Amino acid sequence: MTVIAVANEKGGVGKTTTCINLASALASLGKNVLLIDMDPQAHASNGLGIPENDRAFTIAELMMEQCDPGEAIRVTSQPELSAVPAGQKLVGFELSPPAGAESRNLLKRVTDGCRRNYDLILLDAPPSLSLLTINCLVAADSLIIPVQAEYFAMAALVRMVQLVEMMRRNYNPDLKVLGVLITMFDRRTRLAHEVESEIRNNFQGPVFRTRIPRSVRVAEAPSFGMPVSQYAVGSPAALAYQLLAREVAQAIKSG
Amino acid sequence: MTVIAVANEKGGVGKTTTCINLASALASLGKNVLLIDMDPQAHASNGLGIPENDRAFTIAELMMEQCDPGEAIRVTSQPELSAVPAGQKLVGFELSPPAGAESRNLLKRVTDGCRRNYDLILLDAPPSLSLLTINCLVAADSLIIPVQAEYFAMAALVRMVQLVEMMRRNYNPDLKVLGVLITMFDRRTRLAHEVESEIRNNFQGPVFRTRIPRSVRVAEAPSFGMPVSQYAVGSPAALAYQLLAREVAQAIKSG
Ligand SMILES: Nc1ncnc2c1ncn2[C@@H]1O[C@H](COP(=O)(O)OP(=O)(O)OP(=O)(O)O)[C@@H](O)[C@H]1O
Ligand SMILES: Nc1ncnc2c1ncn2[C@@H]1O[C@H](COP(=O)(O)OP(=O)(O)OP(=O)(O)O)[C@@H](O)[C@H]1O
Ligand SMILES: [Mg+2]
Ligand SMILES: [Mg+2]
Repeated sequence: MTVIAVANEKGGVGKTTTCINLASALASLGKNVLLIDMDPQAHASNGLGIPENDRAFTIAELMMEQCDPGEAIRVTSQPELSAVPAGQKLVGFELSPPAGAESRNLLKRVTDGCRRNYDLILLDAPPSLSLLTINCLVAADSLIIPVQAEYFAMAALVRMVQLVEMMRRNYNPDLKVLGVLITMFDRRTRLAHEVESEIRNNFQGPVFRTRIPRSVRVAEAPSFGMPVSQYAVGSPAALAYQLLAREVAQAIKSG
Repeated sequence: MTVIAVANEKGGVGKTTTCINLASALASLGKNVLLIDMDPQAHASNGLGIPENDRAFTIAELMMEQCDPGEAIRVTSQPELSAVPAGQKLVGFELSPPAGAESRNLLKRVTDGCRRNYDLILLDAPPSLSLLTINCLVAADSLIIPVQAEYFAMAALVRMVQLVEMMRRNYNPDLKVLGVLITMFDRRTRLAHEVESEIRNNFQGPVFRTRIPRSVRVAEAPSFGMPVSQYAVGSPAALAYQLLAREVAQAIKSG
């Protein structure tokens, strides 16, 4: 049983898209998967088709112990994939965070309480170093860092490495980087190839062999509330996420 | 003299890219422009070529009154364009914000102090609803909301409108939306056209006529520390930002 945070302070690098599509691909491998949406924008909740009017209990209520896990966990169109939606109350964590060490461990209390029911729990983090992201990194056993094959996203990688080292020293000694994932790779541009080789040659840590191609199918799928594997069966992007799921499952097994 | 915040909670929609290229295009129109980088990632500072080892005084020190404006303001390669870089200390605002009403007005104190020296001040906000973004919206006279022509970015527009209304009610009654800016527009995809017509037909506010095309030149330029107008002179993207600068100057004049 493993808790994986999908995080990067840089915005728009494909965190939510990776959570939705990797969770779905892992479920098709027969794993029992829970996706927790920790982003107040609630885009993972939208992309999985959880209706906005069906979010009375979300991860915010669960962390504040205002509901049971059973009330917050939703089934999705895929049998092996469940999800806990995000909600408006999460914004309160960002603007006026509860004080004290306890506020860093709120999510970990939730994941510790339900980890034996799942093979994998994926955490979709917001684009910031706020309390919500810190909660994800305290609760996680490992971390996937999506990086667009572009300049700013690469510069952000350095900061993520510093953040992970700070988390290990202070709050979560066992946190490890499962891998950097290259996303939105447009093989027609020199920039993408340059950034990819820069990351593969210089990043001090694992980089997944699988890279996700830029594909409009991926950007279209969430408006239909489904992962790309259902929206565009057999497409290059759907295949890439299936390959990634195998790589992730392999990386966890060999710990 | 106008202070414009460039903000959107959604990550990766082109806030920083718009700040750098619009500031440069406005400077080429002869406006005296100051760009303030309020994002701890400091990507606008990188993209303008301000060396990392030349950031002893940043917007963080200026807001905490630990230095003078003259020490924090940098010239850039363009005579009419100056900038205040971001720095590591900004993260402190996100993780343990100073308490009280004063913490919302820290940036406004800075912009009020130097606005008479400039025609325009642009504020690059981070992707969140944190204290740093709130500071931008308190200090601003108007707001530009960049939106990628994609599904998640469109969903984020609704939240931004709610945020602006809350800001107007509580902290900044004169804040107005100068316009929504459609960015990374790929005219080969149906998705881009659908999202554009959805925004132009349904958004209750101004949408700039100019839309910024997706162009790898734009993504390449920051790695050379220059705006796209210098990196790819005469390119469609450079031209689009020049047209945008005229539209922005016009919208401000007719207030
Ligand atoms: N492989 C891909 N090909 C094309 N578009 C993609 C791909 N992956 C993601 N996108 C699109 O890019 C945009 C950014 O992706 P996404 O929202 O998943 O990033 P994020 O890191 O979760 O953003 P945020 O920082 O706001 O949480 C979305 O519109 C998404 O649909
Ligand atoms: N018109 C464009 N064409 C192609 N790429 C673009 C364009 N505009 C921005 N980009 C690229 O898209 C990525 C996201 O843009 P940018 O970093 O400016 O967004 P942002 O909203 O500031 O992100 P964040 O939320 O992290 O602050 C960057 O790699 C940038 O170079
Ligand atoms: Mg996201
Ligand atoms: Mg930015």
